[in-house]
Amino acid sequence: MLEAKLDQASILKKVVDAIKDLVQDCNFDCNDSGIALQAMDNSHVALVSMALKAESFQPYRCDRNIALGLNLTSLTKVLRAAQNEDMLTLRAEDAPDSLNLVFESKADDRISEYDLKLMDIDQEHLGIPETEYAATITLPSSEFRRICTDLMALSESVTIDASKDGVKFSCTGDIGNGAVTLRSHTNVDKPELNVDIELSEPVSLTFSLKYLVNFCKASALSHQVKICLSNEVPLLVEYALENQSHLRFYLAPKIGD
Amino acid sequence: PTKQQTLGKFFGAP
Repeated sequence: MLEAKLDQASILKKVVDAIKDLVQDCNFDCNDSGIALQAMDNSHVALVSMALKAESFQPYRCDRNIALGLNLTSLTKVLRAAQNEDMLTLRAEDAPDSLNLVFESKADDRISEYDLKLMDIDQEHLGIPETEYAATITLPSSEFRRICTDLMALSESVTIDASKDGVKFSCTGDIGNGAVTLRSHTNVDKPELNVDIELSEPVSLTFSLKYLVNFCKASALSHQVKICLSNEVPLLVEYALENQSHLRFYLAPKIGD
Repeated sequence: PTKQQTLGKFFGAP
């Protein structure tokens, strides 16, 4: 059976909130190392990869591999009943047809309990190759969101150019052009505002802003976001969580004919 | 002109 307790329901609430507009039905794959999810959007352009490691739960127990087939809209309805600070316990039998969720308030003796019906989901899994990216940019997640939303007002696509001079996000639209350039920057007092650019070779890639703006819904999970690029391969956008847990998004590039 | 690629081209079956 599965028993996994989070000290703060907000972690799961934020994760589900960040991905529910990209994927509707998906499996939460549970094993002794934790709970993982890999799902593509309907157009097969974007992929979500979540790993909530066993260490992120206290306690965590999972005797056998269990796939929890969940409709994220339904899960959202149930999670809305949890306060951010509630402790959240997930429970399921070995061959479950429902997922039990318990929310416990720390402030008082209120306990709420829900059972969510599960579904059989035949999910297509993709093998994601280990990639040495040519450019790895770490920046405040709020800054990345701002750049993406600002540029989306002008264009459907953004071109990301990473060079020794910095990283430039630029777009061309019917009403005009826009560009934002960031350089490496260290803030000793507020490291969450740091911008770090690691580069082994220059990169230039174009992506759909619609998807990037969607990924930015995960900004609530982490002050910083890491974006990894190599020419002509999908972009990786990673929000790191505590205990090596993470939420990653991959986005296929737009390439000239 | 650029064309949106899909992930299947880059990520194979495991």
